[in-house]
Amino acid sequence: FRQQQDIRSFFTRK
Amino acid sequence: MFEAKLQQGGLLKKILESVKDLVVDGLWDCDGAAITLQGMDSSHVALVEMLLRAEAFEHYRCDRNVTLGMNHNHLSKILKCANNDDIVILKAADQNPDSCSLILESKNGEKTSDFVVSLVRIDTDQLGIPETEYSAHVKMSSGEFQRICRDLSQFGDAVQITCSKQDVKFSSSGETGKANITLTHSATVDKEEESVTVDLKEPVDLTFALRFLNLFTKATPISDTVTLSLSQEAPLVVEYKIGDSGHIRYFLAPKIQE
Repeated sequence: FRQQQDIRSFFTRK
Repeated sequence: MFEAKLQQGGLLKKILESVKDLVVDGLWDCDGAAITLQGMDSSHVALVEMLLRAEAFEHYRCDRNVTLGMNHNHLSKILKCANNDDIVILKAADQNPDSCSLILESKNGEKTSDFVVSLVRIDTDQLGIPETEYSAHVKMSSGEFQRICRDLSQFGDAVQITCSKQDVKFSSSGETGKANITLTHSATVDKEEESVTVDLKEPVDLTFALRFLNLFTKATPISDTVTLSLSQEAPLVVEYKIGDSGHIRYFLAPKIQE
């Protein structure tokens, strides 16, 4: 089973 | 004030078609140099970033930076009224506008339609996307990429993308079995838009949800070619150039083994 990652975890909040 | 006149309304129609199924409400940031749009899908798996520089427009004026909160379904209704060769003019007031005007002019100047679209308030995080050195870049025909994503969707929900040496392999599996499609770096280039370029620093092996890739391929009419940028443990970047005056980039978070 593969877990979908959250895109926000790769980028920083402006 | 903000005013932008686009000679070929078809371009704005294509841009909207390529974002509206992924992002319902988007912030269109306008400054003196460009219009940029950033938005995420509702499940926060994918992010789209669009850049359209001022030089794409026949006339472009932006006295003060202005952010337009657009509901893409509403904007789409207006642009459905436009022919591809209609001129489209966008207008908005400088300070906290609550609406944006769109004027459509037929090529022969005999028909003018004008619309006012109400802007929406959007509370969303604007994300900073760091400069990244990718392990692999694959440039290929956008139509071929669309075909591969569509074909593999018959076999599974996810695609495994593997780059090694001069090949890129797209694989999907499910109840029916397994499908593999391999593209090899083109030995000779007759037509650039039909060739495959694999530029590899390190081998990569990543898995992504096909549902999102199929949404990204709505941008296929914007460019003959698409570039995939991949690094292990990083989002995939799917980029379509908008001529020499901008791009649409989609970022998709990978699926990881539990």
